[in-house]
Amino acid sequence: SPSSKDDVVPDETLELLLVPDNKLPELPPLLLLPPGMRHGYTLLPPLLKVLSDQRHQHWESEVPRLQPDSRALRYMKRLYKMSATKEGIPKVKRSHLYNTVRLFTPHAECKYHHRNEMKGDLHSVDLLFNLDRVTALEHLLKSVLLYSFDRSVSSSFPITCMCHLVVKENDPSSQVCPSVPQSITFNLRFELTRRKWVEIDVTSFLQPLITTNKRNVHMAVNFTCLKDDQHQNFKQEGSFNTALVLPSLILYLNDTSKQAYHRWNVLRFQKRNPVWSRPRNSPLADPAEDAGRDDTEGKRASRHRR
Amino acid sequence: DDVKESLAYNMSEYFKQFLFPQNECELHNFRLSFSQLKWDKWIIAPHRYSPQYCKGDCPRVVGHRYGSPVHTMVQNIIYEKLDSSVPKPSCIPAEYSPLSVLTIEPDGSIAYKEYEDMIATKCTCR
Repeated sequence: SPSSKDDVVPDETLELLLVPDNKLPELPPLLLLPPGMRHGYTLLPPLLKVLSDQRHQHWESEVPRLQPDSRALRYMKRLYKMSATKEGIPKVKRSHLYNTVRLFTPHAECKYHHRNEMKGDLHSVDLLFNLDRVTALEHLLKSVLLYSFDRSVSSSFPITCMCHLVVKENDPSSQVCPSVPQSITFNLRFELTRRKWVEIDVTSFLQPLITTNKRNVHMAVNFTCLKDDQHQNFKQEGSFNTALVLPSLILYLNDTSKQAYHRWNVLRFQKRNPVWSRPRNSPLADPAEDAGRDDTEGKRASRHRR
Repeated sequence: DDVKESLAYNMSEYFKQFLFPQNECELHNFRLSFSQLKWDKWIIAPHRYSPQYCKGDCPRVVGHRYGSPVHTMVQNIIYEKLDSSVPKPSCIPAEYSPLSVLTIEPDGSIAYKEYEDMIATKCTCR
């Protein structure tokens, strides 16, 4: 144990010295070093200090990260397939201008369930999302609450839900735009057999919060659902509640930083020069896409010539 | 006749280097998987990444083939004729493609991001 405060060495450095890395020069174990050198983590040559800091960062990246929900992961993988080619190159689509999409799962929630045979099944959830990962250079384009359904539950009858959503501000006086609606009620009608996901657009509620760099979003969502068949009286008790998984919050963002891909530059260039497209001889071009595009552009070019 | 034959052979060999240039500046394929870097725990997609790279010699006349500015040719001449300590032009990427990446963030959230200039697609001499 260290005899004085000065002899305390950060754990990661101890690990560094006791388990030499292949990339680092061979160093004797810490305990074999003379006391003067033990004291001197700060006395290490600057290069070694930088390498040990990098090792510390690398070690941090090796710490197991919180694993996301499998449904959320499936949704984002699907989004990736739709947004990028097999080689990972973003598809140039005019339909969206986002270059960043973030999916957050709620950190804390409290479920309240009230059963009313006449009025339907009330499902109430308190949701708290932490948005620390959103940077100042990422501007919000759209935000949705994503609900997924348990596939084991199905209903042959359509379901109608009345949804009441409230965005809770802990400090009402800090509201930038008090006139912005803080709650909304709307109806949803869908069939469980057909739908896997339901997206609820909450952009108007979250825009003021994210613009003012609020890191925590607290909202309450109440669902009251009824099956459209009046003769059915919820024979599958609680089935819809179990089917309704806690929602994720998805933010579609435009990252304005330098390292982010700005597709509007490409779209603007294509608009000015319609003949230009991705190089056909590029080894990275998606052949299926290029084949389709070649035909279209050939026709467009010949039309232009006429 | 022997001298003429020898000259013709030497000239032929001399011009061959222009018809069949060796090690010219061009794009080379390189592919890696994130599992090699032990990044596959937090990079979900893509599984493989082909950054490519540029390698090769830059010829004297670079403007037409590589779109290089005139200065590149001037620097080449300076290197050859005047001062060899002045670096000769290098074969480097001229154009890039972006890359989409799907990652798991430290807080457990999932991020899809598109990064600029991640894959070299064309080489030039500069």
